[in-house]
Amino acid sequence: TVGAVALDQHGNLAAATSTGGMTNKKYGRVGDAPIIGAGTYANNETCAVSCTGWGEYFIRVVVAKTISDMMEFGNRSLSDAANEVMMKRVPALGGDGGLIAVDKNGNYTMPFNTEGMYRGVVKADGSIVVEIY
Amino acid sequence: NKYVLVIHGGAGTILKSKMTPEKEKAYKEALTLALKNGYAILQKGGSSLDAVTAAVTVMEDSPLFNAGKGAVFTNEGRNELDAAIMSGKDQAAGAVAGVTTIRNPILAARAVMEKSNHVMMVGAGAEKFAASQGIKIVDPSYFYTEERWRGLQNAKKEDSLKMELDHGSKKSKAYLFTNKDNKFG
Repeated sequence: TVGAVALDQHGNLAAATSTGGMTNKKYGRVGDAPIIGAGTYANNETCAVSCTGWGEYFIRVVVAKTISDMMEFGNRSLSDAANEVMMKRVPALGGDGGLIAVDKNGNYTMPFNTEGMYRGVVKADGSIVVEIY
Repeated sequence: NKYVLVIHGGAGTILKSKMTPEKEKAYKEALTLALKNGYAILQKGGSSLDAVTAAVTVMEDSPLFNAGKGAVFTNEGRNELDAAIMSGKDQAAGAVAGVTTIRNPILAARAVMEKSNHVMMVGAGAEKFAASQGIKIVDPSYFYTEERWRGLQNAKKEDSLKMELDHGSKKSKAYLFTNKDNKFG
């Protein structure tokens, strides 16, 4: 699965996710990537989120929208909300994976709880960081 | 100005522990290209929607990632693709699922968001809509990569092993519950 989140110079957030799903999947299984609120979500008042991982669990936890709601209604910071969902709520059900998210102030976070995570960031000054975990 | 672009490009089947230096270099180059293309848009004052679309398109076009070309295979030997996009400004959203002929599913998702009254389209209908919007349609063979095909064959072998183990009891349960990493998604 691949994805991107961004904040532009006008203060607008956006999120995008694209995937081939799971090897050997059957029965027209669809994971979280195209499910708005589970694998992909954006709200200028809070954050933009794109997810990757065991999609069934991301759907059940409604991962992306839950992070936004924790910020909007619970006054949680982006990293705090994303960490709780990704490192506690998803694993509590048996799921794993990761996400990327950026908030309306340009703060970003990239929590994950499994191997095989590829990440990249480019900031306003043009500095690029790419890592494989 | 705090504009920023963040990407993820998990390969699904390829773990860090199995990464060669050559592969790692190729992945980093592809990720860097995705960042550069998105950054070029943001730097010029372009929209975050255009930036994430550009970044994801690069990764869909690369055979290294599990999206677009390079997608994993279903049990039936097909590549079924899903994509979604959302705008934080107006909370518009678009998604496609289970498509097999759209070269860049993220462009189709964006077309659903911007050119229809709907949020999600699936299968043949989504492909018909994408074609009507001028989005590039390809033969399903475009998505084939040898590595992903081998991945499917290996997964099917694993399935056979599980079925054999299912005839034992404790051993099969132990196998199934300790091999979560084999979900390949």
